[in-house]
Amino acid sequence: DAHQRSTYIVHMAKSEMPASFEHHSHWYDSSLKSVSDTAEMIYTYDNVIHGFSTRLTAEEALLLGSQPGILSVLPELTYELH
Amino acid sequence: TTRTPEFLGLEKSESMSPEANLASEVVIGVLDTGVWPESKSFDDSGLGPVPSSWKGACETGTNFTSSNCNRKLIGARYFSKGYEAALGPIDESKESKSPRDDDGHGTHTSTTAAGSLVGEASLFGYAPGTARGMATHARVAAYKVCWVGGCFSSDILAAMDKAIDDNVNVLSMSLGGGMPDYFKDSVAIGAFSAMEKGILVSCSAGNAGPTPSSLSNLAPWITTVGAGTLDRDFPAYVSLGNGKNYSGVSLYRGNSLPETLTPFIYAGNASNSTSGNLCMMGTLAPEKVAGKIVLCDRGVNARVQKGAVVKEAGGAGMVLANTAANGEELVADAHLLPATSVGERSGNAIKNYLFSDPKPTVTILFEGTKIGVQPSPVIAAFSSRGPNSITPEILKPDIIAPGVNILAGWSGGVGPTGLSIDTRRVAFNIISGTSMSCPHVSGLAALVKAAHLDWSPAAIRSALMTTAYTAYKKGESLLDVATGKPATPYDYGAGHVNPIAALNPGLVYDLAAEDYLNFVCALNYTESQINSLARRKFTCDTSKKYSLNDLNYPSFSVVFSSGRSSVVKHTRTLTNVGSPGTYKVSATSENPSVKISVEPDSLNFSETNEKKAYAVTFTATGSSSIMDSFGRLEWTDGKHTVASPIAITWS
Repeated sequence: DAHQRSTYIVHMAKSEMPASFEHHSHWYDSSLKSVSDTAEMIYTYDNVIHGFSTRLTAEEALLLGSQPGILSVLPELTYELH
Repeated sequence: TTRTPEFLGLEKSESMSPEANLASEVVIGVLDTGVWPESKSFDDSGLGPVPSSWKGACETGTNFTSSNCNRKLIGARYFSKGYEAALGPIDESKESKSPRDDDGHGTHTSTTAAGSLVGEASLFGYAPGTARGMATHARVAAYKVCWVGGCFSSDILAAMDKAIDDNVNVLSMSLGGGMPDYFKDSVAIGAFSAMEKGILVSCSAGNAGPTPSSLSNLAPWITTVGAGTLDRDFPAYVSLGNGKNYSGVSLYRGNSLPETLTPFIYAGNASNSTSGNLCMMGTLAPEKVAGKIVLCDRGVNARVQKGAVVKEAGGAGMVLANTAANGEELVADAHLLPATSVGERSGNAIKNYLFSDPKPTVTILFEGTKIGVQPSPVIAAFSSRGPNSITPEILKPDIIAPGVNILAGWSGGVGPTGLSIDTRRVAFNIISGTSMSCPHVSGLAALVKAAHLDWSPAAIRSALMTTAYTAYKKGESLLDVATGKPATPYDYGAGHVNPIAALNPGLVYDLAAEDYLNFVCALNYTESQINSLARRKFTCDTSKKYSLNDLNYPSFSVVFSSGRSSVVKHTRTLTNVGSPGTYKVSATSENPSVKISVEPDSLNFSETNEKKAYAVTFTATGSSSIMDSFGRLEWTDGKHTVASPIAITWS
C-alpha cells in the first residue's frame, strides 16, 4: 500500500543548515513539510543524532532522502529484551 | 541478587571497594520496561542528596508520580511516542503509560545493577539471603522504552538523548535487535554519543547461542556482555518407576505431588497435533493427560507456558526436556504446577523409559537451593557467540557475567512467570538471560567509575576485560554448557568479570571518540555515514592508511586471508594507571602453525598516565586446517596481569 506510513529516523547534516533558519528545529520542520503536509515529528533529537523521527510513506521517505542536508532516512527498527 | 556479590568476591573485599560517598555520585541509567518503585531494593536509607550534576526527573503518568522517586531512584521517564505512532494509543488498562514497570524485567535489571541491601530476600524460599545490586550506593534512573508490543528505536533514541542530558554515568541496555550496521543501529548510534560524553554503555550480547556469529550490540564503543552460571542450583529430581533418578531444576513451590508414583505420558502421545510434544496452547488432549505427569520438549513457546498448558489440560505435573538446541543447560522456572527441567541426555533416557514401559510412572522431588555447585561459572548455552558478524577484526562478546538463575527485584504487577494467569505476586524473581548479566557489568562499571572518576568508558571496560579470568582455580579452562567442552573467546570474550581486580588493573587500553572515527574510516564508511553516526563532518584522510587492527581494543581478533598474506600486524598502546613498573609480555598460541611475536617485549612505565605502544605480529606458517584458533597475550609486572584474549580465523 503506497499510502502506508512507517516510522523513519531522519539524520540531518547540521553543518549544512541554511543560514535563513534561526533554529535547527525550524529547518527540520521545513524539510519534513517539503515532502509531506501531514507528517508530524515524533521526536527531535539533540544529543544522539541531529535529526528527528516521523511517519512517512515509502515514497515520501525516498523524496526526503534526496533533499539537501539529509544524511539518511532510516526505517525504524524494533528491539527486544534479552 | 543474593549470590553474585559473594560469587564475584565483592563481599570479602568490601574494604577494597570504592567509598560509599564516591559510589553514590554515580548514576546508572537503565533503558528497559520501567521500574517498580515500591521495591525494597529502591530504599534510599543512608544515601545523601542526589548528585548536584543530576538533571533528570521523575515523570508523572499512570499510577506514577514524582513522589515515587527518592534518593535511590532519582530518575524515571517513559518514551512511548514511537510505540504509539506505530501501534496506536496505549491501552492504559493493560500497561501503564508511565515509568511504572508492568513486566518485571526493568525492575530486575535495575535492582541487579544498583539495588540497595534487602534482608531475607527469596523467591518462594529459593535463593534466600540478603539481596543487593552490584553498586549498592549508586543511583538509578529508569528510562522505560519497552512496551508490550516491543522496544521501538525512535523511543530508544529519545531515551538515550534524554539520559545524556540528565547526566547519567553508565547506561545499561539489556536489549538488542539483530545485527544492523553501526550507522543504522539506533543503539550503536546513541551509544557513540554517550561514549563521547564519558558514559559507559553496557549492552547484553543476546540469547541466540550457542549458534556462532549470533551476537547483538557489536559496536566497539559498546561493552557487550555474555552470560555464565553461578555456583547455585535448584535441584528437582525426576524419579522414575523403574527406580532410576535424573537431575533437574525447578523453582516450583506449592502443593506437592502425591507420595506414590504418578502415571507418566509423553506430550507427543497426548495430542493430535504434530507439535504436540512442545505443549503448545490447545494441543494436549485433557482425557489423555488428566492426573498424569506430562513430558514436554523444550522449544518454540515459553517454558512456563508449557506448564500452564499441562495444568489447563488437567495434568498433575510436567517434566520439561531439553533438546539438542539447549543441551545440558538447566534454567529454573517458577512453574504453576509441579515441574522440573532436565537436560537433553536425561530427557532422552526418560523418553526411552516412557516409550518402553507399558505403564510408566514418575514423581518429582524438589530439593530447594544448593550452593557451591562446581564447576562454575560455565558459559550459558543461550549466551550469544562470536565471531563478530559485522567486523570480524573486533572480538565480541567483551566479557561474561552471571546471567543464569539470577534473583533480583520484580514488579508487583505481574507474577513470576509473567503469564497473565499467574496471580502470584513476589518481591523478587529468579530469571535468566544476557539481560541479567548486562546489569551486573553496568553496576560493576559504576564501582570502577566511582574509584576512578576520570577514567574514560574505554578505560573502565579495559580494566574489566584485562582482569577477567578464563580458567577455574585449579587451572582448567572455563567450560561451555552447550558442549561440555572448554569454552573459547568467542563464547566468553576476555573471560568472566573479576571486579576487585578490575579496580586496580595496572594498565589500560584507552580509546577516545577520534580513535573510533579512525576505526570507521578503516571500515570505509562514507562521509555521510560517519556524519550520521558521529553528528559531525569528519573526513577520512585519504593519505592515511587506516587499519582495523590498530583500534586500541583490549582483545585481538586476527583475520588471515586464505591464500594471501600470512602475516597480520596489530598495534596497541597501554596507559599506566598504577605505580611505576616494568611489564614483560608473554603470548601463547593454541595453534602451533601461528607464531606470535611482540615488539618490544618489555615496557617500562615511570609515571602515571604514561603511554607506551607495542606491536604484535601474527604469522601463519603453512595452511591451517583449523578454521578458528585461540591464544592469549599477557603483560605482567609481577603484581598486575593485563590479559588479552586472541581469536584467530581464516577468511
